[in-house]
Amino acid sequence: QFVIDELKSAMGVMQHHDAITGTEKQHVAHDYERILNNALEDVMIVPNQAYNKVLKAKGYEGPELEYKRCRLNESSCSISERKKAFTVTIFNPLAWSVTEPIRIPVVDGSYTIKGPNAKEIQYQILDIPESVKNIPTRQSLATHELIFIVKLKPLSFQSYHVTKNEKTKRNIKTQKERKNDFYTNLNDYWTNLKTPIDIKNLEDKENRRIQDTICNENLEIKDRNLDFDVLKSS
Amino acid sequence: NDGVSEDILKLEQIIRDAKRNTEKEQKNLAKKLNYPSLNEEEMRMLSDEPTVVNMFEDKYIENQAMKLRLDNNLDIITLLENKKSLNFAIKLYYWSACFGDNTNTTERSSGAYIFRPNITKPIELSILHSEIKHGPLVSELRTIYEGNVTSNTRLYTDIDFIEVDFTVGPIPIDDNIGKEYIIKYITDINNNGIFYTDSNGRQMLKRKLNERPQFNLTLAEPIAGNYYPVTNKIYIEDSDNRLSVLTDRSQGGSSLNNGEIEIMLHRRLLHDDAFGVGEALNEVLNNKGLAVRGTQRILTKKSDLLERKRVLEFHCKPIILFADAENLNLS
Repeated sequence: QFVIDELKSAMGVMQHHDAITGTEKQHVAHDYERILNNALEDVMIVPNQAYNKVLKAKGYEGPELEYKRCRLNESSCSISERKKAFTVTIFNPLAWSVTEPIRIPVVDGSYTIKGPNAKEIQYQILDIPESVKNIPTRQSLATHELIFIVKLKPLSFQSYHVTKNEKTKRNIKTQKERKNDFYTNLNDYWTNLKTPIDIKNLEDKENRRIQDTICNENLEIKDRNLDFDVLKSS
Repeated sequence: NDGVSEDILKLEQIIRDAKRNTEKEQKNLAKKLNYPSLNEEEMRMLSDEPTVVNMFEDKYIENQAMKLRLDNNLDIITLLENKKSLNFAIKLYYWSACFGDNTNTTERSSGAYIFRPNITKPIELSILHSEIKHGPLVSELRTIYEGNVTSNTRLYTDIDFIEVDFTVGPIPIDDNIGKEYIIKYITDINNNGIFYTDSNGRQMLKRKLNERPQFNLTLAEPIAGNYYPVTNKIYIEDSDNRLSVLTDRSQGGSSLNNGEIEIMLHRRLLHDDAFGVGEALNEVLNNKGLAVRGTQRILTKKSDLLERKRVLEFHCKPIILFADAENLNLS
């Protein structure tokens, strides 16, 4: 209760008109950040206790997990970008079901994400844009974001277990390999390049195909008319 | 360091240019021959306007609810699930700030309290690069603008909103001019100067350009005087369509031109407006201005109930916590 009160107190300070609109002096802005960040860090004890209690109630017998919040607004997270396995616990504070995309900052690689009931779920990995990587205050190893979509029931949480797969092949190529790749691609490109003559041939082929189709359709119509005549006479 | 890398990079650039030119020549020839497999999009691409988009890439991002088409000038068109289409573009601009000695209203600087541009039309930021990333869960259109601005426009599978993620800053002030960066959503909605904002955070309030409901108004500053606080949502509509923009924080917003919504993103100023702060709104860290990252969500469905839910879902997003599980036996 003490730490929750501390957060409530910080939130009270943040109701000041200067804090809301951003019309405070620079050093006051930094002080607001300090107050709010400290209160948020301290209050983490509450979800930590709560989640561990629920885990135990569900039959989990291992050591207590330490839950941390991350600076996802700048795509950085010390746990997801450094650990080979981690859990992501997502809580829906609303009283209705929601579908939300989740973006987890990670280092490039292959991952396995297991959702509730230990079922593997689909994910996508995308590189973090340079503009975000270059944010002056950002300190992170993450180069990519792991994206998956969660469907959460009202006021519920779900835990996802993420494991980084062992590397099967080298991601970093040598200069020689890069050079070889480049010349192979170049060769492929020139081999497959269509010349104006190729296009003309393609056009002729397409025209022939269209003519054939029209011809076939005419034949079908004729057949149908014939059937109809037979039917009428009978 | 052996020079091989630079050679490869140069060759890669040459091959990219060659690909682009050859593709265009082929398409021009195909156009002359009236090649039947050319679709409308390809025919449009043959226009003489220069394009910064990689010609080899697919110019669509789509999900079950909508399809965004990337035009030559990076305009986007939304095709809704009910077969309606809405012309729609996202563009970035900045307003340059007024500077005065603060002795009277006309001489007052733009500051932390008030926003006073010294121009009547914002300056558009030109696009430096644009690319599309496709995937099974999300497709993104990434655009880099001049002035340290980037925007990512996303469509997620099974999700009915467009997400716009922006990174703005550090705002360059080498020219000694303060700036307010804005994002504009431009549509063909005929809103007749009417737009709605949730300035008190409780209900949507109707706003009309250059008007107040209580008194006759003559605005000395038609730009600043038409900006309103946006707590969570701003929208414009006509009889057929509605465009709502949900913000992840309180921002200033307006609809200064028909069919447009503009929202303030980031401000960096060199002068104080003498209303009490006593210092210019010029936040720096390690001698660099701050960068702002944020998200806006765009809804195109005309449904108050759905919008109210989406606003709360955006405002009270799921809380994500991480735990190390290297030593965790899940068996």
